Amino acid sequence: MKQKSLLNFFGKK
Amino acid sequence: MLEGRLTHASTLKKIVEAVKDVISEANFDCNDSGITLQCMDSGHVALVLLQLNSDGFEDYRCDRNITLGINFAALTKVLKCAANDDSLTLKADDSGDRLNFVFESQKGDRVSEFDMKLMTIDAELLSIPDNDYDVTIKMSSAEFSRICKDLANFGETMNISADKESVRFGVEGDVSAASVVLRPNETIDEDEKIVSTSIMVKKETNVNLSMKFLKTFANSSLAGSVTLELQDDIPCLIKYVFPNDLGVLCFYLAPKGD
Repeated sequence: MKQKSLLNFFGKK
Repeated sequence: MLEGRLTHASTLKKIVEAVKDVISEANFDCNDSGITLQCMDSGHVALVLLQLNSDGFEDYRCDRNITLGINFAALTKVLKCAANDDSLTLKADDSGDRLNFVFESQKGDRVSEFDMKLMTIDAELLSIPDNDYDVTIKMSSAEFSRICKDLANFGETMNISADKESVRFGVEGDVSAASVVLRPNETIDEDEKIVSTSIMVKKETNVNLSMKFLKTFANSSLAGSVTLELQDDIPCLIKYVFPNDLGVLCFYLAPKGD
């Protein structure tokens, strides 16, 4: 199972 | 300048202990309402969000916004020198290049002082949406810690599924599988405090999360209870609320999936 990145969910400020 | 006094140095010690395996350095952003830290691990899988309210300090004063860039290995060395019932006073001037720590014993008969050099950390902050999660589980932090510790031996991915009656923590390993199911309950712990498991479900949820990170985030010393917020294909939130309105420590963990 592939680990997703938080950057897929949270945008940069 | 910043000046903050915590009644128990152990509060900061426990926080640093809980995050130091995930982040090696981070900015503490200080303003008149308190201190905030937001930092991801190097792989962008997990994010630590710490909020300490000025009201939770015995004394707190911060005239100007100031960013303290802290190396956690250095901070750990300093905090190791505090006895658990020592108080802690933090001081930094506006230049933000040094942070001063004073530990004082309860009786006031021993005072130790440490000065730590700060660093400039180029960190990008993420905007975290205020999500209304499908599942909220509140449980004893010791129980959560035990489940993660037990199941970590069986595999690398924890599957957490919840419906209105129960929450199931499961692992499928190469040679064996394991699971723990919790149902809502109420028990009295050794300090005669009520420790309950509550499960609020708006929609049945099933998420897969890294066991390694969950094991790190399951920490019974931070607070008596922990809240898990879950939703399909959304980062999970693991939240510890500190007593006396001191603040919260949140861990966000990105899900695993195909």
